[in-house]
Amino acid sequence: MNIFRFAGDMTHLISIVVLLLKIYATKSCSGISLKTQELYVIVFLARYLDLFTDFISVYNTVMKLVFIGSSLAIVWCMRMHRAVKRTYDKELDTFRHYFLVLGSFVLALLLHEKFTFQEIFWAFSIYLEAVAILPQLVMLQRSGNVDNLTGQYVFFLGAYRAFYILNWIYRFFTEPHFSRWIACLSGLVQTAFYADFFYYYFISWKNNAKLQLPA
Amino acid sequence: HDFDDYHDEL
Repeated sequence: MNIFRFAGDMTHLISIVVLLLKIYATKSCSGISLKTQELYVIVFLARYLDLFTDFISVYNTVMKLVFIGSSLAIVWCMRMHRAVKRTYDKELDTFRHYFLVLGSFVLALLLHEKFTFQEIFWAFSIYLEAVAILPQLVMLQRSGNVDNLTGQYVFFLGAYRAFYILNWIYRFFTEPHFSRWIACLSGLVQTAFYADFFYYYFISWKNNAKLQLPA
Repeated sequence: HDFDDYHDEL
């Protein structure tokens, strides 16, 4: 594992910690898209089916369990916790996420490495992850004002994607047979979605101002 | 490619 991959995993982990912290400390999930969080649950459950069949390292296994557990905990809080669920901005979170699930699954049936149960679900999870952030980004755009922790959550998620691209570039030049076009192309698409957000994030950081997205 | 290490990322 190279430093970029590790930095990517850590920023991914930090983003989840920031989100849990926001929900736990403020007892509020305002500004957070339940639809994006539900898509992440599906992404992790579909991708980590290999927990039962393959062992890569203790690190991988632990991280997979952490991602599954934390994403389930977030969705549970937003749906079931009495104080938290009252703060959910349902009327701002109207993205039709079922289409993303359906589209990703159809794409996985067409484009995959091998036509096996596990490989179809792996490809599906990669495609779905690429678009899973869209309900959250649309929600930020709609609300305009973004609170600090929500802004940092999306920033760390975007950083995770950026580090993964550096990781692939590094692997491409250091590993003799590195080719994983499904993950790399989907990863590029996913990272591109963050470009607009990053632009406004850095402007607000430079001006030391509150993050505001144009309507 | 080597299929075994294909899913070594998270």
